[in-house]
This record gives sequence, structure tokens and C-alpha cells, in this order.
Amino acid sequence: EHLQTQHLYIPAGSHVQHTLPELFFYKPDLWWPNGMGKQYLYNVEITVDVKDYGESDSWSQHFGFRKIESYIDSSTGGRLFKVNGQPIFIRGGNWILSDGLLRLSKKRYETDIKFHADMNFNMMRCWGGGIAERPEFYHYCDIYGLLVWQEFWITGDCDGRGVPVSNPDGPLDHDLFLLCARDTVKLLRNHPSLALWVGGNEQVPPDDINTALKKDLELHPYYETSTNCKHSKEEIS
Amino acid sequence: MAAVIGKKVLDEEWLAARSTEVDLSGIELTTTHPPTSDQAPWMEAVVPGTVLATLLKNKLVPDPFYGLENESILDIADSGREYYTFWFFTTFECKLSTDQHVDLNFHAINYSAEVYLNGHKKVLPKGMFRRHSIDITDILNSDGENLLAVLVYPPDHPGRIPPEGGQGGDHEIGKDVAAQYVEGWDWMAPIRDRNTGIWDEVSLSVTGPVKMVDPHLVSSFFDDYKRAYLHTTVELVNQSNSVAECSLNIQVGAEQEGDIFLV
Repeated sequence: EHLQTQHLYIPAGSHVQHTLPELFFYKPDLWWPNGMGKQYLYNVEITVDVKDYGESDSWSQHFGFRKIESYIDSSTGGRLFKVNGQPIFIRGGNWILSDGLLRLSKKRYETDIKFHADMNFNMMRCWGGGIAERPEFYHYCDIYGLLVWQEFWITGDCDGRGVPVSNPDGPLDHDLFLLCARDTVKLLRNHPSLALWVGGNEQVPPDDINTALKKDLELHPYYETSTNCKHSKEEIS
Repeated sequence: MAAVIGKKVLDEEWLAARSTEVDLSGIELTTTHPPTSDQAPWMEAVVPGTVLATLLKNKLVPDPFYGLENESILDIADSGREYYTFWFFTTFECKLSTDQHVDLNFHAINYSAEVYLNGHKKVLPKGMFRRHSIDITDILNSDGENLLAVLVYPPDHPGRIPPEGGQGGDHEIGKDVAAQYVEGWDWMAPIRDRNTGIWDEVSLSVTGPVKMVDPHLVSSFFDDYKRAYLHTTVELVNQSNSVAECSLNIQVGAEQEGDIFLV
């Protein structure tokens, strides 16, 4: 049941978005953070073949089945996380980047991230004053079970606090910020280690940016309730 | 020989030179006057990497992370943006067969750039955290040998570092959509070039008439994780002038990567 082919006609010169029929898995091996279980990864391969041409494009990605939830606890004010329905005690650290000259090799990422896993961490927070981490960073977080808290590029010091007080209106070009944010989400969204997007470090982005980010990143209600919704799908035969 | 479909990473044999020391235009560099590594001011470049990484590789600056050596490197606030505006140059082979298309992809550039390929110019707009993809099918050289030059400009607002340092220097970098730590923080000295450069992967992707863009995978769970569904959405681009009759295939396997074992 993990193989499917669909026939399509795509008009000349067009750019279309297509949703494949969902693939069913019975008791899939789940992806767990470091210390809670295995980091089980499936390999997803998509190919498109064109009549009279052959294979036209292919794409592959490691994919982990997991559900991450988080909410602010009303009594402590802290953010609590659950992975696959199980509460997790977060042992995390701040991460900015591997190298100030941006020599970001796969080998270095693997070494750095394995080191954090060996320290018994289960989360890394990518600080808003640094970079949106690269797919290679996320790849090794997928492999070693590090959840990632990724911030967008806002800091208290440069965006409204600091000494002297800085400009609270963020970057000059808000549309550019949102374009970069949306592109970054598309770049990283398939990684199971990606746990949480945050507007910035110690500061809320300007209202228009913050509202747009919250709207764009809102979880679809279907996924919000799916684990509780026992009757919305056909029963297993 | 025609290219097979797939990705080819361009991370070797790049040259670089300070823009103020190059008298040639991008068109000349990628047609009549391509640079060579033994020709000043050209030097071996680090791509992906920053201008400072290239200067360090060529021993033109000391290692900024060793002792107080960073103090002896000229800061962009004092040098001006032109000092850290650099050309990057490479060549690549690519010969397409009928109905093939090729994109030139930049995963990330800081902060903006002009791209010249075989004498044709394309502008890469501002923003440190965005991908750029250019369809270069129609501007490849017929003999398969292609000349690529990229002029990379630093952030628009690199700022100035106050004598006392401070968190994010004078905060000017916050006007751009770029990493802010480069003006220095309590944990980091200022980065003199503000991380200007082609700082993530450059690649070519060869496809047939139809290409995929940004597939999206999402899972949903039912019955206490006994049942799961994988939802897949993909953008499809038909680059040809006729309707494409396609079959779209998805396969999910349980392979692990290379020498990675789960214990």
C-alpha cells in the first residue's frame, strides 16, 4: 500500500499544485526524539514520468511519522511539549551557527549535532539573531533525534529593545521578510525534527509580520484533531 | 554527452576577486575574458562560504577566531561596502538533449547579486534567506562549456560597531533581512564582511519537460497512532509547449542512509 501511481495531464507552460491520494500505514514506526525511542525514518521517493520522454524529474526525502504538540501551561507560563501524545521533558540548548564564516559542511553538522545528542539533549533552539539553519542541519537532527525550535530573524536588541532602544518596526522591507520566511518554511517543512517556528528572540515581530506568520503557520484543523477523530476515516478492514 | 536528469552541485573550482580590482564587466568575464587562477587579483574561492572565508583561505586575512586577530581585519564600516563586494567565477559542463531543461539554483546568497552566464545577465534580488532558481536552458553554450560569474553585494545596512561593542552593534543590520549576529554580540566578535557571500549550495538541476517544485509531506494519525496517513502535495511545472501526459509515482520505503544504523 506504500506505492501509488497517478496519471495526469498538465497543460503546456502551466504551473499546477497537485495533491496525491493519501497513503495508508497501519501502525507505522514512529519517529521519537533522542531518549524516547528510535528515530525511525522512511524514505519517500516521488518521480514524474512523461509519455514519450521517460523519467522527467525525481525527488526523495527522509520522512518521520510523528506528531508534535505544544502549549503554554497556565500555571507555570512555560511551554510544554508532547511528541506522539507523550509529554516530553525538554533538555535543550541554544544554537546559533556552526561557523562564523559559514563553512557549513555536512561533516561538521553531523559532528556538532551528534555531540548534542550525546549530551542527552533533545532540543536545539536556533536563535533569531543567527541563520535559518540549513537542510543538512535538519537532516542530522532527524537522524539523531534533536527537536528544533527555529526562530525567524528578529531580536530584542536590534528590533525594539536594546541600548539604545532600537527600531521596533523590524526590517525596512516587511514583504521581503515574509517572502524569505515562506521560502524557508518550504525548504525545511518536511523534516521530522522541526518542532516549532518562533517569530523572534526576546521580541515579537512587527504586527503585520507577526499576524501574517501566525496565519500562514496555523495548523490546519484537520491535523489538530486527527488523533481524536476516530470516526472520520473508514474503519480498518 | 547529454546530461542525465538530477542535481549537480557546483562546489569546486570557484575563483573570486574584489570587484574594485576587476576592470572587466560580467559579460566580458563570461564570454571573451574568463579569469584564470594564476591571474591576479583572482584567487581560489570558498563556495559555499563567505568573502572572509575566501580571504582566509588565501591567507589574505588572519584567522579572526584566533586570539585577537579579528581586530586587524578591516571592518566594512571603515572600508565601505565595495571592499567586500566580490566576483565569484566558475565554469561547468552541461549539454542537454531534446526536451531537457536546466535550472541554476542558489540556496542562499548574502545579500544580493548579479549573475552572468555566457554573457547573459540575471539579477538576484535582496534577502539572505531565500532561494534563487534561474532557468538557463536557453543560454547554455552549444559546445557544453559554460562560464558563470556572480557579483555578490554585502547587506545594504552593514552598520558600524561602536567602540564599546554592544549587542548587534549600532543595530543597523536590523534594517535588512539578514543574520544580525554579524555586528557582534556578547558572545561573538563582529564579522568584518557581515557574512557577504554565496553562503549555501549552488547547483544545477536537469529535468525533462515536467519538473517538481517543493513537495510537501504531512502525516495524520487515528486510533491512538494505529492508523496513519501520509498526505503529499507537489507543484508541477510543464516547461514544454504541449500538454504533458504524466504518471506521478510515490513510493515509501524503510531504508536507512549509508552507514547510519539505529540501535
